[in-house]
Amino acid sequence: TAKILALANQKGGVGKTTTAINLAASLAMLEKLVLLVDFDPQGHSTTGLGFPKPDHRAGAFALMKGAPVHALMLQTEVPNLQVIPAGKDLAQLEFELYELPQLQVLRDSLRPVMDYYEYIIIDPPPSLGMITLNALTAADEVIVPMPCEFFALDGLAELMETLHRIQGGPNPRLQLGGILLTMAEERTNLGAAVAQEVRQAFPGKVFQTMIPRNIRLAEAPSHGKPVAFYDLKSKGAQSYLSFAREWIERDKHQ
Amino acid sequence: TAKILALANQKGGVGKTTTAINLAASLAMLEKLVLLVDFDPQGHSTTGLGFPKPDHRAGAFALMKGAPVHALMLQTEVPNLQVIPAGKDLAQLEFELYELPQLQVLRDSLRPVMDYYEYIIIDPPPSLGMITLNALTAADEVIVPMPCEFFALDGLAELMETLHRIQGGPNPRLQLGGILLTMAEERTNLGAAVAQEVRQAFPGKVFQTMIPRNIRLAEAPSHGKPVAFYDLKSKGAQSYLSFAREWIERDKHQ
Ligand SMILES: Nc1ncnc2c1ncn2[C@@H]1O[C@H](COP(=O)(O)OP(=O)(O)OP(=O)(O)O)[C@@H](O)[C@H]1O
Ligand SMILES: Nc1ncnc2c1ncn2[C@@H]1O[C@H](COP(=O)(O)OP(=O)(O)OP(=O)(O)O)[C@@H](O)[C@H]1O
Ligand SMILES: [Mg+2]
Ligand SMILES: [Mg+2]
Repeated sequence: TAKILALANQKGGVGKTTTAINLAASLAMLEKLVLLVDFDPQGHSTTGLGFPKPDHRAGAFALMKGAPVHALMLQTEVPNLQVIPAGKDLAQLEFELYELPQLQVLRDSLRPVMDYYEYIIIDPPPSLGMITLNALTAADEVIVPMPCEFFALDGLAELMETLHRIQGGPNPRLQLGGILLTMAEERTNLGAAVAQEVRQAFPGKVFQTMIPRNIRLAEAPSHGKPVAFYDLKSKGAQSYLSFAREWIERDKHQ
Repeated sequence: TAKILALANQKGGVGKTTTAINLAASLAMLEKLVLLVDFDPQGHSTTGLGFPKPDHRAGAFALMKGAPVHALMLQTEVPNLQVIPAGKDLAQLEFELYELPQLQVLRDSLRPVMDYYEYIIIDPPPSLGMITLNALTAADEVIVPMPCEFFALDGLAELMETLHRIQGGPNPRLQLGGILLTMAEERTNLGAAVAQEVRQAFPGKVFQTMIPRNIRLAEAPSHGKPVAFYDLKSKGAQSYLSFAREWIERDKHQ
């Protein structure tokens, strides 16, 4: 049965979408069947893979309104990788789900494909509202992208509090899969200093793989491709492939 | 009387705080009297200048609760630059101001120092809630930092809609000061392509100065200093000084 992974970090611009797209594509390249769910009204996993943003009859909004998941999946240029796109209609759910707190809607809507995929990866918006809480309630594990920058350390405490709230309430199975250090500049001590601080604060919870800052990662979405399909030899592509291998290895021993 | 500038871009991690700190410091270095108001519960303008985050009796939260502004300003290591710090208490205002919509509170609280400073610069949170709306209602002009990255283009339309709403309502004087292209990577076409798209979409509204991606800008806040006091010869420091000169020049001809 599929393992559901949610990206999480309420701070904006920290690499959630970049990790969602490139981890999903790398796992698919390593022969895993993967579904990527764009769950952000910004729709960046959608446009980053070259798809147009859907209207209310398709994509994640339709999924949450009860449309069958089989009718919503799009095949990407990566064999084994399909995506459910998202558009701005999704933002409406923030209010609707709030009035009548419904945290299980996403989990229930993915149930029909749980035995087909090996991984389902969810890319949420930069907030801790009802859309993100639905993603955290659907998830088995959470991956927290964390830039190696001074200001990025701040939001971690608040994020951990939210995870505990979800674990203590709607989703007791939720685990912290790990913290992925990203945008690590190789030419400076700042990256190393921040990385050390995070490893000390969260022992055993920081992935071995660090993602370097690499321009190919910023360029690839403007070509509608995962970085491995844009420049396979780049440090960006190679680091996400080794992250996918590290993830698969970890999974084997769980 | 002081000109009030607000940074604005609801997308996170786009350079609002980096621009607030370094434009404020650069204007102060060019002999302008400047007040920087940290108006983000994250308190990054505060910690980026080496100050601790205040409790509810000090800082921007106290300012909004009626404490006299003269009692709240802190002198930075830059002559001519003072700062009002912020802490997490400020987040509480998001709800309080919502229940009884009060958009003029910040503007009224700054009135006592309008004749002392030449510039007051406000650093808001990455959202379009009541805290940011108070900042936009207090402001004469808005500066929009815009990374030269593919996903950053998306949020501009929504931001412009919000500015029009404020102009049509609580603050008819509000002007778009301009769009500041930042994090421009020199070694790639992505920056140039995005810059061209923005200049075409907003003719005459994009500043001449482009801020390059420069590691010193990311390192400086971990030392509690504006970049000019951390590494004056760096491209980051020099680009914000030329931006400050461009701003002063523009102001003269208005
Ligand atoms: N390792 C990296 N090297 C270079 N650029 C990167 C890297 N990771 C992400 N980026 C770029 O940084 C920007 C922010 O990344 P991304 O969109 O993945 O963050 P996010 O957390 O999903 O943002 P949001 O909170 O808005 O959803 C994007 O322009 C992306 O291309
Ligand atoms: N030109 C630049 N070159 C290199 N790093 C930069 C540059 N501008 C900003 N940064 C770094 O990028 C990160 C995000 O910048 P910053 O905190 O200023 O954005 P912000 O819009 O204020 O974020 P938030 O939305 O969370 O308030 C910071 O770590 C900062 O140091
Ligand atoms: Mg994203
Ligand atoms: Mg900021």
